[in-house]
Amino acid sequence: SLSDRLNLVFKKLKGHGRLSEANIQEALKDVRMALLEADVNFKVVKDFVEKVKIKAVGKDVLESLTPGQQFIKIVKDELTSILGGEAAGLNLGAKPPAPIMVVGLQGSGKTTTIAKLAKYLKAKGRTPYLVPADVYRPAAILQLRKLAKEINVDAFEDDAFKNPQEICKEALRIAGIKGYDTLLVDTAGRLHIDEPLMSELKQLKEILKPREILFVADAMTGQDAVNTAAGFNAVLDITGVILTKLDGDARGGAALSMTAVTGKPIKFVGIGEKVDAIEPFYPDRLAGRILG
Amino acid sequence: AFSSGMSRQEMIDALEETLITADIGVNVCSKMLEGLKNKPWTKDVGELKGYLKEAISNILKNCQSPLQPLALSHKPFVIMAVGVNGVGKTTTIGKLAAKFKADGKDVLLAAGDTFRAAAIEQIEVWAKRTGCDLIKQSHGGDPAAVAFDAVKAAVARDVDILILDTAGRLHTKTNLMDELKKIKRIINREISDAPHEILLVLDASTGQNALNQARMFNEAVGITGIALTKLDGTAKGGIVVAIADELKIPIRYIGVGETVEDLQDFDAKGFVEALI
Ligand SMILES: Nc1nc2c(ncn2[C@@H]2O[C@H](COP(=O)(O)OP(=O)(O)OP(=O)(O)O)[C@@H](O)[C@H]2O)c(=O)[nH]1
Ligand SMILES: Nc1nc2c(ncn2[C@@H]2O[C@H](COP(=O)(O)OP(=O)(O)OP(=O)(O)O)[C@@H](O)[C@H]2O)c(=O)[nH]1
Ligand SMILES: [Mg+2]
Ligand SMILES: [Mg+2]
Repeated sequence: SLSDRLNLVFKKLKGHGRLSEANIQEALKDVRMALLEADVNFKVVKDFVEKVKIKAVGKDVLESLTPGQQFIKIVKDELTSILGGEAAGLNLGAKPPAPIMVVGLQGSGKTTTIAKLAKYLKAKGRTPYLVPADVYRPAAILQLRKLAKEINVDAFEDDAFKNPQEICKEALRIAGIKGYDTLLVDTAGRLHIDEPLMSELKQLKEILKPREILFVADAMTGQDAVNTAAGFNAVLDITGVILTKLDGDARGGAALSMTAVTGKPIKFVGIGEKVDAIEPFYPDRLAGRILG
Repeated sequence: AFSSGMSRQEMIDALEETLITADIGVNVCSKMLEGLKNKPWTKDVGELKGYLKEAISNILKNCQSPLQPLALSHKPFVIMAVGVNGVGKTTTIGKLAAKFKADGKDVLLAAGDTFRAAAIEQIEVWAKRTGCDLIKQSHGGDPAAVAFDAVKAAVARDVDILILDTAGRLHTKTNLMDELKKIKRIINREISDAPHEILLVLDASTGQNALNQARMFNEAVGITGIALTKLDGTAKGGIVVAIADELKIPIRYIGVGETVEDLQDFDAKGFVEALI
């Protein structure tokens, strides 16, 4: 593990009371390697290592720690702070219904995540209404409706409405009448470089005026995470990220890439295929996982 | 970005960035850059990239092996699509069905994902679109039972090709990998040598974890081919280089979109040109 490697690096530096540019060179290389292996984006790693170097040079090593432990603490603290310091919740505001738009690339876990969020919000006493606005993928609307039934939550069911814009308008209208306090809108997976589909999302944002625009991203995404997150953020000004499939063994470096490039917080993580497999995001846990 | 005024080290650093951001991975990248040291030095970026492309092509050329010719060797030729969640298995099956039908083959599909909501209905749409019959059972049933049914039907109906869909599953879930082994055993018991192709579907935007996926799926059921999807995005899919290097598995297809025609035979040369 990285901490084992770093402890070894610093063993040779015993007796130094202070971290210097010279004695952390090797350690910085190891950190860089660990982050690249963890799929953190190349440029993000460069900036991160530079930040760590600035924080570490000249630092007194605390009495209770070895230089290696001191260095690891600096790295982990820096990583945790970029990842968002502490778990950011949903800002659903006062006036119902609070629309939440869920967006992202194909297959990242949006539809499943909406069901998980709905179950989570219902347990907190809210009244979610699911809106299937993916008219492209075969059986996408059916998928969300089946999940809605599974968690005993209502879903927009009027098949007369054929395009996402109309579906959203009508669902908002119904939610207002029937008094649902949260709208969860499922959108089709799409590439950030698909201009017509990205402008469709812009239109949905104008119709919904969402309280949250959540970018659902796969935890195993590699270097491309900076491009997709930046792309969606540039068009929509997302309010947060949900990282899915963290129940696998991907290190999850994409999380650092995405928060670094968008400045937006990770709000939840998906940890399984079932509708209860969601939990709030804990930055220090993910930091440990990324470092390996 | 490259410029003519760069020093040798700056050139190497810029090439490293190009390789890493293509998801080539740290180990393959350092091996490639080591290899550069044995080449005559040049300031010409095109020439340096040429050396790297050559090294990558040498790894990939042994993995360019199309499925089409093989499909005639057994009847029914049984293909099983496997992979982690959301990579594009079901969609790829739909595209494959269309491709084989266009070649005049008789194709049968099987709805082997009995777990995920509306998975059966999803492949049903693809079956209708491509004019293929579909073997399915009820949601929540045993996928091995669907596989058994499908193989029996494929033989009875004398089809050319049977393609079985399976539920997405993380390679780290032992019980789900055991389930996959069971499905393979069931098929193999009914038709010796089957499944003739176990196609691992990988998402081009996946990072280093794709190597773990390939290793674990290969260890569990033996992977005979790879389909790399979503190459129409900005991800380069460089992780297949490490997979090719270590496991030598043929890369059959690339997915370049969501419609039925968006499947191409893997072309190593074109892939390498787009990679760096
Ligand atoms: N293991 C695991 N699987 C997940 C998780 N979240 C979603 N999935 C699975 O990932 C696959 C894709 O999920 P979907 O909800 O269909 O993804 P999507 O983003 O809506 O896909 P598109 O609508 O096609 O873009 C399904 O097999 C889900 O069960 C997770 O946290 N862990
Ligand atoms: N852009 C693009 N999207 C693709 C490609 N292949 C599949 N998709 C999309 O990826 C999403 C997931 O595809 P599925 O076929 O449902 O994936 P899967 O592996 O069967 O998913 P699970 O069964 O849930 O594990 C869908 O939105 C597809 O349209 C591709 O080559 N390019
Ligand atoms: Mg969906
Ligand atoms: Mg599927």
